[in-house]
Amino acid sequence: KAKIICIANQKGGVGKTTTAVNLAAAISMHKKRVLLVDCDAQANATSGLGINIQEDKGWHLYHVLTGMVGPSKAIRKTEFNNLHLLPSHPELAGIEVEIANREKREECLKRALVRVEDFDYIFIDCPPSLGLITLNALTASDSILIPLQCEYYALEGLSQLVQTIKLVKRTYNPKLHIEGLLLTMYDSRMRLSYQVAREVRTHFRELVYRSAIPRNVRLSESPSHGKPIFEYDPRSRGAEGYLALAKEFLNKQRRG
Amino acid sequence: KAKIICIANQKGGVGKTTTAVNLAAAISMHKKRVLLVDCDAQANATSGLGINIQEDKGWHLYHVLTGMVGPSKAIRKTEFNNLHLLPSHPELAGIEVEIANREKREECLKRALVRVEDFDYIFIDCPPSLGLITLNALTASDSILIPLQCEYYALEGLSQLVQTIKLVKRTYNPKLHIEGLLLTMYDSRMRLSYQVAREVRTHFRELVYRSAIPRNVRLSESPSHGKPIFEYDPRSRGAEGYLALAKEFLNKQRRG
Ligand SMILES: Nc1ncnc2c1ncn2[C@@H]1O[C@H](COP(=O)(O)OP(=O)(O)OP(=O)(O)O)[C@@H](O)[C@H]1O
Ligand SMILES: Nc1ncnc2c1ncn2[C@@H]1O[C@H](COP(=O)(O)OP(=O)(O)OP(=O)(O)O)[C@@H](O)[C@H]1O
Ligand SMILES: [Mg+2]
Ligand SMILES: [Mg+2]
Repeated sequence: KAKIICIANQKGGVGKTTTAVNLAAAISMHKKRVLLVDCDAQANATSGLGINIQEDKGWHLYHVLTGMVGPSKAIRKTEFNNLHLLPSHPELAGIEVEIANREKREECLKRALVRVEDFDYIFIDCPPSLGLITLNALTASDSILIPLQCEYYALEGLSQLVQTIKLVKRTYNPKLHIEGLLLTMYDSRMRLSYQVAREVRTHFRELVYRSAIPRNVRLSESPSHGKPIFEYDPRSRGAEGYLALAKEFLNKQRRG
Repeated sequence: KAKIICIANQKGGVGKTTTAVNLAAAISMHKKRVLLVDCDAQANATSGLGINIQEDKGWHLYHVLTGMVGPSKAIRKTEFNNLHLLPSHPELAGIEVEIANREKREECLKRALVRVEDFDYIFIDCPPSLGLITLNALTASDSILIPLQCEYYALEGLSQLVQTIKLVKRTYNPKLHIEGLLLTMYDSRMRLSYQVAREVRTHFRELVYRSAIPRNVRLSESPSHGKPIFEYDPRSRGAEGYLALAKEFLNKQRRG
């Protein structure tokens, strides 16, 4: 049975998609079978892995959540052998209204992923909100990985996110826990970056990954080529950051 | 009667709040009476203007939209004479469910702002989504100002936003038009920044402000002091960027 990890933070632009795409690819390079589920109607993780959203005619997550098809029909191969993708589409924006009045509407994704087999890890990329889609992801997951930009507004939103995690754990998903906090766009020359990082490490201690992802323009260039950083520029500091994170993530799994 | 402008883009972290706070403050320095409405449950614009969300016990936007109080009870003074704020609060996250089944649920904000007098301009800071709150802002506004980060994912989301604007214009608000597109976090040394800016200017022509906001760490430091950039570091490149934008914005109003 796969371990399911959602990558979530309601603050926008903190590096959720960049982490989802590159961590999933890095883990798949360790001979683990990985599925990336794109739960954001922006479908950034989908285009970040090379699918052209305007032209693609295949099934996607909207069809799976409304029960039109099973997940295996929507799952796609990627250029990485051990990495598969369940793509999103802008139509997903309509799902909240569609499932709002259903029984157990927070379990639509959980029920769909129960039918998925043959993966060691499933990562879920979330939209920048704490609405019904993110609630579905939190309910379906074993744990949450929180990307945190080293900036003031991002730090402010953390307490709201932690409260939401506690609420979901109490009400919908008792196994949910924090997998880890990842410092993103870290620039050691900036005082603000350094101050936010120190505050987060003091408060969350060993929950914060030792590997911080540096600000590196190669990470923001790679999505325009539809490739993870390891294919676009494997020697970049961004690639090194996510390779180190993957090692640290897998070591934590082994320790249990 | 005030001109109402919403600052919106469903892509996260593109500089909506930073633009809302600093453009509203810059316009108020031109002896215009300005109201900033914070429509985001993250309440970043509220804390960016110095209100401590954990401790504040006053009325806020949730109370106004549910009809508990009129807007004037919730509107606060700021340290800038001509700038007032209608604050947000994390409770606002519950509004979508609260008003979902109401008649004309997309007009709650419009009906509230009709009762607001004595302002020349009203700016609305939106959350990173195209849900019911942003729909309310688009329906209440005369125009939309679109902050656009000079990155690939931000560019990708633009067509979805433009389609949504056309839909709202056709269905709910015939006067809605694009006030302008603002290039944010622009770094002229980066090829990606330059390429995105060129593509946007080619496509949207004179709708794109000549003033681009440079990436400037002072802009991300000022919210931690609860002050607009002009109070925190008036000689910074970030302050210069928003002063130039305010001049360009007001010149466009005069030309009509
Ligand atoms: N370490 C980094 N260095 C430089 N740029 C980065 C880094 N991480 C992400 N970016 C860029 O910053 C922007 C925001 O990142 P990303 O889109 O991954 O965040 P997100 O949290 O998924 O955003 P949203 O809230 O809209 O879903 C993107 O343009 C991305 O390419
Ligand atoms: N020109 C700039 N230079 C440097 N940092 C900036 C600039 N503009 C914004 N920032 C910083 O980038 C981050 C994102 O900006 P901001 O929060 O204003 O975006 P937003 O679109 O409002 O985000 P959200 O989608 O979460 O509402 C913030 O930490 C902010 O301080
Ligand atoms: Mg994303
Ligand atoms: Mg904001």
